[in-house]
Amino acid sequence: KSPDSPTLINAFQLIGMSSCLDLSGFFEK
Amino acid sequence: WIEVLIFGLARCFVQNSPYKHLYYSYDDLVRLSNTTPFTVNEIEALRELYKKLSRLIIDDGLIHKEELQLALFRMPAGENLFLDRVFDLFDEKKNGFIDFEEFVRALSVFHPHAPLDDKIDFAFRLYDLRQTGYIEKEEVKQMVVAILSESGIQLSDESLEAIINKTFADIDADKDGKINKEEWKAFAVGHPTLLKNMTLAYLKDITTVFPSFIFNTEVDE
Repeated sequence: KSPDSPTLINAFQLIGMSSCLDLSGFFEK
Repeated sequence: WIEVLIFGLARCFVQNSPYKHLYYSYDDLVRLSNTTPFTVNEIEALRELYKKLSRLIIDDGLIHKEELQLALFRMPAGENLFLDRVFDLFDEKKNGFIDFEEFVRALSVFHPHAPLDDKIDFAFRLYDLRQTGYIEKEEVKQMVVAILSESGIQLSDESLEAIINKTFADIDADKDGKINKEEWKAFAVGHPTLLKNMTLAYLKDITTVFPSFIFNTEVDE
């Protein structure tokens, strides 16, 4: 791996960003 | 006999009411409180939230998938992979709606004081789309495609493959091409940010968010 190659994100870090998995919407007016 | 008559009338009213699903005796509340991180007052406050959600579309005292979707996204329709999974996990009895007890039990996992193992387990079941006991490559790919489409981001097939391969290189310790619960647990413990959405700070102050519970409370805590 060259020092310039970009660091890949783990899929679960991406998936965890889904707004659909954020249940705080329950509490917002 | 007046007491018997009043009790009988009250029972009849509850049984015929569209809100009978919302009727929980003091003993029910205590039982729920003893098996979750919530106090009785917090469960009563959650009942106020539940009431609000259960009348968003159909005023029948139950939470249907469209109501869950409306509550979370402000729109009642449209396919959504993650919403389907969240609904399925809340609807433990698999009868097409979320009753109050299911709601409290599922939300208890999101309590700041809930055991980490419960959060890890819930997230595993959430991501095990086909419920095979393993998170497979195809499932991870499906979820990544869903999140990219949700965010309007385009990614080449090669980049997508690279992300999936990196993910399995990170987590799939026994290299069998699927993630089992132990592998998921080991990874999640080392990367707590993955479980960020599994904690709802609101749940610690739920009686402040829904103070109206005080009008129907069974106990002064």
